[in-house]
Amino acid sequence: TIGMVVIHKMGRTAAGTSTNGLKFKIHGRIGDSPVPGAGAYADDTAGAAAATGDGDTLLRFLPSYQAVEYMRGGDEPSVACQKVISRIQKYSPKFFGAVICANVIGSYGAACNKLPTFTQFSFMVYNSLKNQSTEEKVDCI
Amino acid sequence: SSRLPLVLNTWPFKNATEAAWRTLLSGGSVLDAVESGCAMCEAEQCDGTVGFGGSPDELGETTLDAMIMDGTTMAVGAVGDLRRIKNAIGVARKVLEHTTHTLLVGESATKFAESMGFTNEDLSTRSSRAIHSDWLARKCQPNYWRNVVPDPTKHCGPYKPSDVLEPSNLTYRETDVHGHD
Repeated sequence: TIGMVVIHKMGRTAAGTSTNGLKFKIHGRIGDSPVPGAGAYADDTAGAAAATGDGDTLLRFLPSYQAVEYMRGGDEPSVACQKVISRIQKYSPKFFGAVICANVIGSYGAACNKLPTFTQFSFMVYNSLKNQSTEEKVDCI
Repeated sequence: SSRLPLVLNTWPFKNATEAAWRTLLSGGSVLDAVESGCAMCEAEQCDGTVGFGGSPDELGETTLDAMIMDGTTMAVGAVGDLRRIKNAIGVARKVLEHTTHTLLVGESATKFAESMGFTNEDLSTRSSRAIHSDWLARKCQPNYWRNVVPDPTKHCGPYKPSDVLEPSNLTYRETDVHGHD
């Protein structure tokens, strides 16, 4: 799955996802990616976020919407991302998931749920302070 | 100086990031940038988790989910279980622009896509067919059935509802880090 958020220099935001979903899914199954608030979410007055992982879990917690609301409340993007992961951990400690967050001034962050086989999450960043796209990694919590 | 504009995407899909950035620099909107970034991954089949030829379902078919959201108008376009159309994010953009709906699914989403000019073509490849036949050879493991007979942890379907209903328990749910959304 790719989840992407874009913030324009004028403050406009957009988010999107594209995926071929879960391997060996039951025919007809849809994951979190096409569901606003689960796979991704954007609001010019707060920020944007996108998620990847176990879609059936993410569908039940709407991490992208919740992360945007945390940023609306003043949380830094990395804190907002960590808080949505922590919320899900309480119910499903072994879920596979990661979230990226960006606010309307261009700050960004990411978070992921630590598993024995998943301890770091890689994501891509491109902004006007960099002259190329950059891969960044975050340690899972 | 300002950190904007910003492109951020999950996983190290560099070409997608750069496609979105180029779109912004050439005067495209944030929606154009998201669409071109996601479309790049659909074409490049990023990690086998985006686009055609990956993640076959139980019947061996590859189907696609995609969504695009405008944070200014809060408009959303999305497709779920899209069949035989490669450019899912492009179809999602058409849902956003040409309907007042939000999400179109399955065969009907395919018909909508064809009416918008998208090509109907097979999304399976030799690779996805091989992945599927290996899965069949491994007694259809993993699968996503429960409370059915025969025992889905040991057998393929078709399945029928079992008499005993075990409650769902998120606490013990684990996902293969290589097979996800």
